[in-house]
Amino acid sequence: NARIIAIANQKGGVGKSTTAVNISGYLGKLGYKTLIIDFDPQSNSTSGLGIDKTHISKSIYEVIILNEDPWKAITETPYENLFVIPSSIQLAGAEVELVSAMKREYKLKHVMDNIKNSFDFIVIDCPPALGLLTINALTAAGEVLIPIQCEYYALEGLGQLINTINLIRENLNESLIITGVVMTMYDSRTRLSEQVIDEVKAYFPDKVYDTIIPRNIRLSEAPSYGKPIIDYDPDCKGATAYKNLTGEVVKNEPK
Amino acid sequence: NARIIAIANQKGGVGKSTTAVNISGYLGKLGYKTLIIDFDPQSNSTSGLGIDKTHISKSIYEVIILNEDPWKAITETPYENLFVIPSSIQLAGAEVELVSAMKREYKLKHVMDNIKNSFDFIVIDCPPALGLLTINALTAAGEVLIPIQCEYYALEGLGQLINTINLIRENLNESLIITGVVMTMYDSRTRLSEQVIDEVKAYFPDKVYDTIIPRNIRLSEAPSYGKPIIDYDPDCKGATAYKNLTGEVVKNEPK
Ligand SMILES: Nc1ncnc2c1ncn2[C@@H]1O[C@H](COP(=O)(O)OP(=O)(O)OP(=O)(O)O)[C@@H](O)[C@H]1O
Ligand SMILES: Nc1ncnc2c1ncn2[C@@H]1O[C@H](COP(=O)(O)OP(=O)(O)OP(=O)(O)O)[C@@H](O)[C@H]1O
Ligand SMILES: [Mg+2]
Ligand SMILES: [Mg+2]
Repeated sequence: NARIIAIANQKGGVGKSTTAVNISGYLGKLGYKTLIIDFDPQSNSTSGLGIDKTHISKSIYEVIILNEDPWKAITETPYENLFVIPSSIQLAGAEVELVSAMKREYKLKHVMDNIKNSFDFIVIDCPPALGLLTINALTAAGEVLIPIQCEYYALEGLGQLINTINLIRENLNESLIITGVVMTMYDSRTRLSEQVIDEVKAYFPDKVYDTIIPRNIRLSEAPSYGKPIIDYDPDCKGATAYKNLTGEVVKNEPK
Repeated sequence: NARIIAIANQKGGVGKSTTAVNISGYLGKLGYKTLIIDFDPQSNSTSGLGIDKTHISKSIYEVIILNEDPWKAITETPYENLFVIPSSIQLAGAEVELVSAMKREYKLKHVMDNIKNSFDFIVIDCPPALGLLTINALTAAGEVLIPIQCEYYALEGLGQLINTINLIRENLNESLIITGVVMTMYDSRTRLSEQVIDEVKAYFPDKVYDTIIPRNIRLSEAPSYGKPIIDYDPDCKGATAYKNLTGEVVKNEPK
């Protein structure tokens, strides 16, 4: 059975897509058959893997809203052991379309039941909101990985995020756990980064990964070539950090 | 009558709150009576102005969902001519509560009719989504100012944003204009920044402000002191950029 990990945080621009693409890149290289599901209408993960949105036949929208066979949407990427169910612009309408649907929180979970035996890891990239798309992802996943930027504003929404995770565990998915918290965009030039890390460690005792992702220009350049960092610049600081993070994720398998 | 400017972009972390707080800070210093409306459940603008969320009596949630008098929610800030209607955690539920409400897109516009004669500028900080909160902001505003990060991923959602603005102009608010596009977090160490600026200029001919906001640590430190940059470090590069941007915004008043 696949480990299903949702990458979620409603704060925008904290590195959700960057983390989804780069952990998946390393998982593939380690030999794990990995599927990324791009659950954000902006489809950053889709293009971060070099998939041309205009050439895809089916996206996650058709799968969850039009009940299309997920295997028709699973697309190969140019990278070892790495597959993707792309996003599409129609997904932006899915929030509203889901509001009145039957068992609306379980749409993605039903899809997982159909495909989870064929992968070692399934990684879900979430949009910057706690709406029905993210709720679907947290209901379908067994684990949630939370990227948090080393910035002051990033501390504000943590209470809402925890509340939502707890509500989902109580009502929709009792096995959901916080598998880990990763600090991103660490900038050693400001004391603010250290202060934020200390606050997050106090907030999430024993959950913060040892690996801290530094701010690194190569990480922001890689998506413009449609490549995970391991394929774009495997020796840069950003690549080493994501390699080490992936190692921690693999090691910390929930019992 | 106030100029009502919504700061919007569904891409996360592009500098919406930072732009809202810092333009408002300079408008206040220039003598314009300015109101910020924090329309993001994460309430970053509220805390970026040093307002303690636990001490506010009424937020924008009570005003638009419970029809509270907006003047009960308008709060003074420690900064000259600067007022705020704070956000609150309940706002996260407003998206869903608005779905079935009467004239749900016009809730904020009705509030404006009541207060717009008392301010020179009203600035609305939007969440990273194109849901009913942002739709309300774009229906209530006369102008939309779009911050775009100098990053590859930031280019992807522009089509959706333009579509939404056009839909709102055709159906809900015919006077809505794009007052300007500001490039943020410019990093001179990578060619990517220049490439992104060129693409954005091609996409929005004649709309991109001359002022480019550089990546500047002081801008990310200021919110932890609850201060706009003009009050935190008026001589840093980030402050000069926002001062110049505010000058352009004031000068480019729509006819
Ligand atoms: N460690 C890093 N160093 C430098 N740039 C980074 C880093 N991580 C991410 N970025 C860049 O910062 C921007 C925001 O990251 P990303 O898009 O992954 O965040 P996100 O949380 O997925 O955003 P959204 O909330 O819009 O989905 C992107 O342009 C990305 O390339
Ligand atoms: N020019 C800049 N230089 C350095 N840091 C910046 C700059 N502008 C914003 N920041 C920081 O980057 C982060 C993202 O900015 P901000 O929160 O204003 O974006 P946003 O678009 O409002 O995010 P969201 O989509 O979550 O509402 C914040 O921590 C902020 O302090
Ligand atoms: Mg993303
Ligand atoms: Mg914001």
